[in-house]
Amino acid sequence: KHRILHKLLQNGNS
Amino acid sequence: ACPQALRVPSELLTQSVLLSHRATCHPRAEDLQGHRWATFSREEICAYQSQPTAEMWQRCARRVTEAIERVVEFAKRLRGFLELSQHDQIVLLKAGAMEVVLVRMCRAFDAATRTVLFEGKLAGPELFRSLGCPELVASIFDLAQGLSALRCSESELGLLSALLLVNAGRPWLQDRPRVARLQGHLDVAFRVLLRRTRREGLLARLPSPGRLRALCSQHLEQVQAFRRLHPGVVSAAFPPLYRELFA
Repeated sequence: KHRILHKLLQNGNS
Repeated sequence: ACPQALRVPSELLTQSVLLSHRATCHPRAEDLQGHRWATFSREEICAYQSQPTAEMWQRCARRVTEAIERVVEFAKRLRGFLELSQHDQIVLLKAGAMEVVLVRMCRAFDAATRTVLFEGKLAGPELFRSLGCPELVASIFDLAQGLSALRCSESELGLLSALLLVNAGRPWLQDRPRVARLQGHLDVAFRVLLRRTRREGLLARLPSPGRLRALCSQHLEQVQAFRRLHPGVVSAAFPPLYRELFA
Protein backbone atom coordinates (compact mmCIF):
# COMPACT_ATOMS: atom_id res chain seq x y z
CA LYS A 1 0.00 0.00 0.00
CA HIS A 2 2.91 2.40 0.66
CA ARG A 3 5.24 1.27 -2.04
CA ILE A 4 7.21 4.48 -2.37
CA LEU A 5 7.69 4.96 1.37
CA HIS A 6 8.75 1.30 1.71
CA LYS A 7 11.29 1.80 -1.04
CA LEU A 8 12.66 5.03 0.42
CA LEU A 9 12.98 3.47 3.87
CA GLN A 10 14.72 0.38 2.56
CA ASN A 11 17.04 2.27 0.22
CA GLY A 12 20.52 2.30 1.69
CA ASN A 13 21.97 5.45 0.21
CA SER A 14 21.41 9.01 1.48
CA ALA B 1 39.39 14.50 24.97
CA CYS B 2 35.65 15.04 24.56
CA PRO B 3 34.21 18.17 26.22
CA GLN B 4 32.10 17.52 29.32
CA ALA B 5 28.90 18.70 27.62
CA LEU B 6 29.08 16.06 24.90
CA ARG B 7 29.53 13.18 27.31
CA VAL B 8 26.00 13.58 28.68
CA PRO B 9 23.67 11.28 26.72
CA SER B 10 21.01 13.89 25.97
CA GLU B 11 23.65 16.28 24.65
CA LEU B 12 24.88 13.51 22.37
CA LEU B 13 21.35 12.95 21.11
CA THR B 14 20.86 16.68 20.49
CA GLN B 15 24.10 16.81 18.51
CA SER B 16 23.04 13.80 16.47
CA VAL B 17 19.61 15.26 15.74
CA LEU B 18 21.19 18.59 14.78
CA LEU B 19 23.52 16.85 12.33
CA SER B 20 20.62 14.94 10.77
CA HIS B 21 18.55 18.12 10.55
CA ARG B 22 21.35 20.11 8.94
CA ALA B 23 22.15 17.33 6.49
CA THR B 24 18.57 17.09 5.26
CA CYS B 25 17.36 20.70 5.22
CA HIS B 26 17.05 22.96 2.25
CA PRO B 27 18.18 25.68 2.22
CA ARG B 28 21.23 24.72 4.25
CA ALA B 29 21.86 26.59 7.49
CA GLU B 30 24.95 28.32 6.09
CA ASP B 31 22.83 29.80 3.27
CA LEU B 32 20.31 31.23 5.72
CA GLN B 33 22.59 33.72 7.42
CA GLY B 34 22.82 36.96 5.48
CA HIS B 35 20.89 35.43 2.61
CA ARG B 36 20.76 37.23 -0.71
CA TRP B 37 17.55 35.80 -2.12
CA ALA B 38 15.78 38.06 -4.53
CA THR B 39 12.07 38.72 -4.24
CA PHE B 40 9.92 37.77 -7.21
CA SER B 41 9.22 40.72 -9.49
CA ARG B 42 5.72 41.87 -10.42
CA GLU B 43 6.08 40.19 -13.82
CA GLU B 44 7.22 36.93 -12.28
CA ILE B 45 4.34 37.00 -9.78
CA CYS B 46 1.87 37.62 -12.62
CA ALA B 47 3.36 34.71 -14.55
CA TYR B 48 2.73 32.36 -11.61
CA GLN B 49 -0.75 33.79 -11.11
CA SER B 50 -1.55 33.18 -14.78
CA GLN B 51 -0.69 29.51 -14.65
CA PRO B 52 -3.64 27.16 -14.97
CA THR B 53 -4.75 25.81 -11.59
CA ALA B 54 -3.78 22.23 -12.43
CA GLU B 55 -0.27 23.27 -13.43
CA MET B 56 0.30 25.32 -10.30
CA TRP B 57 -0.95 22.45 -8.13
CA GLN B 58 1.41 20.06 -9.90
CA ARG B 59 4.31 22.47 -9.45
CA CYS B 60 3.60 22.90 -5.73
CA ALA B 61 3.04 19.17 -5.28
CA ARG B 62 6.52 18.60 -6.71
CA ARG B 63 8.09 21.09 -4.30
CA VAL B 64 6.22 19.58 -1.34
CA THR B 65 7.31 16.09 -2.42
CA GLU B 66 10.96 17.14 -2.55
CA ALA B 67 10.62 18.49 0.97
CA ILE B 68 8.94 15.27 2.14
CA GLU B 69 11.78 13.21 0.68
CA ARG B 70 14.23 15.22 2.77
CA VAL B 71 12.10 14.58 5.86
CA VAL B 72 12.14 10.84 5.14
CA GLU B 73 15.93 11.05 5.00
CA PHE B 74 15.92 13.01 8.28
CA ALA B 75 13.83 10.27 9.88
CA LYS B 76 16.18 7.56 8.65
CA ARG B 77 19.08 9.37 10.28
CA LEU B 78 17.28 9.70 13.62
CA ARG B 79 18.84 7.37 16.12
CA GLY B 80 16.38 4.57 16.83
CA PHE B 81 13.93 5.34 14.03
CA LEU B 82 15.08 2.56 11.71
CA GLU B 83 14.99 0.10 14.63
CA LEU B 84 11.22 0.55 14.77
CA SER B 85 9.17 -1.87 12.67
CA GLN B 86 8.71 -0.72 9.11
CA HIS B 87 4.98 -0.61 9.78
CA ASP B 88 5.53 1.95 12.55
CA GLN B 89 8.10 3.93 10.53
CA ILE B 90 5.44 4.34 7.85
CA VAL B 91 2.71 5.24 10.35
CA LEU B 92 4.92 7.96 11.84
CA LEU B 93 6.01 9.36 8.50
CA LYS B 94 2.50 9.37 7.07
CA ALA B 95 1.26 11.27 10.09
CA GLY B 96 4.20 13.58 10.73
CA ALA B 97 6.15 14.29 7.54
CA MET B 98 3.91 17.15 6.40
CA GLU B 99 4.01 18.71 9.88
CA VAL B 100 7.81 18.71 9.68
CA VAL B 101 7.72 20.25 6.18
CA LEU B 102 5.46 23.02 7.51
CA VAL B 103 7.69 23.71 10.52
CA ARG B 104 10.84 23.68 8.38
CA MET B 105 9.32 26.39 6.18
CA CYS B 106 9.94 29.00 8.88
CA ARG B 107 13.69 28.69 8.24
CA ALA B 108 13.23 30.23 4.79
CA PHE B 109 10.63 32.78 5.81
CA ASP B 110 11.44 36.49 5.62
CA ALA B 111 9.37 38.20 8.32
CA ALA B 112 10.20 41.71 7.08
CA THR B 113 8.53 41.09 3.72
CA ARG B 114 6.24 38.22 4.77
CA THR B 115 7.66 36.02 2.02
CA VAL B 116 8.91 32.47 1.83
CA LEU B 117 11.63 30.96 -0.35
CA PHE B 118 9.98 29.22 -3.31
CA GLU B 119 11.81 28.03 -6.42
CA GLY B 120 14.83 30.17 -5.64
CA LYS B 121 13.19 33.50 -4.79
CA LEU B 122 11.01 35.01 -2.08
CA ALA B 123 7.28 34.71 -2.63
CA GLY B 124 4.32 36.26 -0.86
CA PRO B 125 0.96 34.48 -0.52
CA GLU B 126 -0.45 36.22 -3.62
CA LEU B 127 1.98 34.29 -5.85
CA PHE B 128 -0.02 31.13 -5.10
CA ARG B 129 -3.36 32.63 -6.17
CA SER B 130 -3.93 30.20 -9.03
CA LEU B 131 -4.02 27.26 -6.57
CA GLY B 132 -7.47 28.44 -5.61
CA CYS B 133 -7.07 27.76 -1.87
CA PRO B 134 -6.41 31.17 -0.32
CA GLU B 135 -7.29 30.13 3.26
CA LEU B 136 -4.83 27.25 3.24
CA VAL B 137 -2.07 29.47 1.84
CA ALA B 138 -2.88 32.17 4.41
CA SER B 139 -2.81 29.61 7.27
CA ILE B 140 0.57 28.32 6.11
CA PHE B 141 2.01 31.83 5.96
CA ASP B 142 0.58 32.60 9.41
CA LEU B 143 2.26 29.50 10.81
CA ALA B 144 5.59 30.38 9.19
CA GLN B 145 5.37 33.93 10.47
CA GLY B 146 4.61 32.81 14.02
CA LEU B 147 7.41 30.26 14.06
CA SER B 148 9.83 32.70 12.47
CA ALA B 149 9.17 35.17 15.29
CA LEU B 150 10.34 32.54 17.82
CA ARG B 151 13.80 32.68 16.23
CA CYS B 152 14.41 28.99 16.82
CA SER B 153 17.94 27.69 16.56
CA GLU B 154 18.73 24.80 14.24
CA SER B 155 19.05 22.57 17.30
CA GLU B 156 15.58 23.57 18.47
CA LEU B 157 14.09 23.03 15.02
CA GLY B 158 15.84 19.68 14.68
CA LEU B 159 14.48 18.42 17.99
CA LEU B 160 11.02 19.86 17.33
CA SER B 161 10.97 18.06 13.98
CA ALA B 162 12.14 14.82 15.58
CA LEU B 163 9.37 15.11 18.17
CA LEU B 164 6.76 15.72 15.46
CA LEU B 165 7.82 12.45 13.84
CA VAL B 166 8.48 10.28 16.88
CA ASN B 167 5.04 10.66 18.38
CA ALA B 168 3.72 7.70 20.37
CA GLY B 169 0.24 9.22 20.23
CA ARG B 170 -0.24 8.47 16.52
CA PRO B 171 -3.00 5.95 15.77
CA TRP B 172 -2.21 2.47 14.38
CA LEU B 173 1.22 2.06 15.96
CA GLN B 174 2.09 -1.59 16.58
CA ASP B 175 4.76 -1.06 19.23
CA ARG B 176 3.65 2.09 21.02
CA PRO B 177 5.93 1.60 24.08
CA ARG B 178 8.97 1.48 21.84
CA VAL B 179 8.05 4.72 20.11
CA ALA B 180 7.29 6.26 23.52
CA ARG B 181 10.77 5.33 24.77
CA LEU B 182 12.38 7.04 21.77
CA GLN B 183 10.06 10.03 22.18
CA GLY B 184 11.03 10.22 25.85
CA HIS B 185 14.75 10.46 25.03
CA LEU B 186 14.07 13.24 22.52
CA ASP B 187 11.80 15.04 24.96
CA VAL B 188 14.47 15.01 27.69
CA ALA B 189 17.11 16.19 25.21
CA PHE B 190 14.85 19.06 24.16
CA ARG B 191 14.18 20.14 27.74
CA VAL B 192 17.86 19.92 28.67
CA LEU B 193 18.71 22.09 25.65
CA LEU B 194 16.07 24.66 26.53
CA ARG B 195 17.24 24.81 30.13
CA ARG B 196 20.87 25.14 29.13
CA THR B 197 20.10 27.98 26.70
CA ARG B 198 17.47 29.63 28.95
CA ARG B 199 14.82 29.14 26.28
CA GLU B 200 12.20 27.33 28.40
CA GLY B 201 9.73 30.07 27.48
CA LEU B 202 9.68 28.62 23.97
CA LEU B 203 7.48 25.68 25.02
CA ALA B 204 4.43 27.83 25.67
CA ARG B 205 4.85 29.75 22.40
CA LEU B 206 5.05 26.80 20.01
CA PRO B 207 2.09 26.04 17.76
CA SER B 208 -0.19 23.51 19.39
CA PRO B 209 -0.34 19.95 18.05
CA GLY B 210 -3.98 20.67 17.22
CA ARG B 211 -3.01 23.59 15.02
CA LEU B 212 -0.53 21.59 12.97
CA ARG B 213 -3.00 18.72 12.68
CA ALA B 214 -5.71 21.15 11.51
CA LEU B 215 -3.37 22.60 8.90
CA CYS B 216 -2.56 19.13 7.57
CA SER B 217 -6.28 18.30 7.45
CA GLN B 218 -6.90 21.53 5.58
CA HIS B 219 -4.28 20.49 3.04
CA LEU B 220 -5.92 17.07 2.60
CA GLU B 221 -9.32 18.71 2.13
CA GLN B 222 -7.92 20.97 -0.57
CA VAL B 223 -6.34 18.02 -2.36
CA GLN B 224 -9.78 16.34 -2.37
CA ALA B 225 -11.43 19.54 -3.61
CA PHE B 226 -8.84 19.84 -6.38
CA ARG B 227 -9.44 16.21 -7.43
CA ARG B 228 -13.16 16.82 -7.72
CA LEU B 229 -12.56 19.85 -9.95
CA HIS B 230 -9.73 18.31 -11.96
CA PRO B 231 -10.34 14.56 -12.11
CA GLY B 232 -7.47 12.47 -13.35
CA VAL B 233 -4.77 15.12 -12.94
CA VAL B 234 -3.50 13.83 -9.61
CA SER B 235 -3.24 10.25 -10.85
CA ALA B 236 -1.65 11.24 -14.13
CA ALA B 237 0.69 14.05 -13.18
CA PHE B 238 1.40 14.32 -9.44
CA PRO B 239 4.51 12.75 -7.86
CA PRO B 240 3.82 9.17 -6.69
CA LEU B 241 4.97 9.91 -3.14
CA TYR B 242 2.58 12.86 -2.88
CA ARG B 243 -0.28 10.63 -4.08
CA GLU B 244 0.70 7.94 -1.59
CA LEU B 245 0.62 10.34 1.34
CA PHE B 246 -2.21 12.72 0.43
CA ALA B 247 -4.40 11.13 -2.23
